[in-house]
Amino acid sequence: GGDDDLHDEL
Amino acid sequence: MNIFRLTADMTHLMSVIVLLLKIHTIKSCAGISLKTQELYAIVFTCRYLDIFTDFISFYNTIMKVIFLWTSFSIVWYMRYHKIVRRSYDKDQDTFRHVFLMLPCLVLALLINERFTFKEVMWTFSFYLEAVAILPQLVLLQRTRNIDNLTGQYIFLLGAYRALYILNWIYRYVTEPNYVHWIPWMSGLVQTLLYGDFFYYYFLSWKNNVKLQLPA
Repeated sequence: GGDDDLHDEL
Repeated sequence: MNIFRLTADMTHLMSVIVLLLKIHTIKSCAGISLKTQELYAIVFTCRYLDIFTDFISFYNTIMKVIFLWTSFSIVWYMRYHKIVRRSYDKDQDTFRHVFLMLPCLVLALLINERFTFKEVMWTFSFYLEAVAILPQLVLLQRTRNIDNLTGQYIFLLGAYRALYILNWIYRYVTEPNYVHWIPWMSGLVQTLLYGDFFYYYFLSWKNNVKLQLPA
């Protein structure tokens, strides 16, 4: 999966 | 940003505030595991390696700075502050970091979404966070006598990941292609580890008695 939506979480 | 995610982050923030309150006002870290706190400092260092390279939002950067700064200051207080460090139960807090870190690192090298340094470190941080509470739970079990602030701190810390699960469900339903097994599974394990603690926490709250874990 892409990491744009992933790394917005803490 | 949905309401579950925001509540989760605020719960996480509150847990840190409660712990710092205990350290600053009572000048005590009694019942707090330094091992767990050191693991959290490692968790956030490995997870937020993108802090200087990828700008997501002002909120995101500020929160990362707060979690990094507070996790390292808590470790500093427990190790070096001349009053606070005296209350640390060193002899009871005997869990070894390496037993948790090594399996998590191996797992991160084997199971990740992309085999790059940043991504493996990010994955490692999720696996490690899931189990980082274990030294703290062992310490609780040993000391048994849990003061209010320690109880609240651990409750908030556990609640934060449970709320993240609601956020993931919400995002899965509302966002196309939002599927991330690594945080989901590690978040679920992390929350389940608190199961026992939650049970006794609610019991003590319901009966309005001091929180105590069974021997």
